[in-house]
Amino acid sequence: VNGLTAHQSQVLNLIKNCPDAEGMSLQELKFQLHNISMATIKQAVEFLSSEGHIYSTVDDDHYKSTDAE
Amino acid sequence: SGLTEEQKRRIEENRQKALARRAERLAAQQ
Repeated sequence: VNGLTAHQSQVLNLIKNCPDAEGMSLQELKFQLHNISMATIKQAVEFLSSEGHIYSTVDDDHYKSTDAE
Repeated sequence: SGLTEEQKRRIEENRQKALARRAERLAAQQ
């Protein structure tokens, strides 16, 4: 629908709904998406970041969505 | 929040860069 794969959409939705000021960590994404490998999660995060859907916050392990707020 | 001013500044900077990337991608799709 939005040009994203199912995995990319899942990752984006979790990041979008994270209320923390520093955003969501890769570890938390892995915990929520236990059926998806960390490599796949990282690929989705890299793609979403390159497309401007998300951005890194305090370090490269934490992400927020540009759609938030 | 427990973020320092420096962290807040960096986050906002990254947000602006991401918004610019997003606008670029959307424009390229037109």
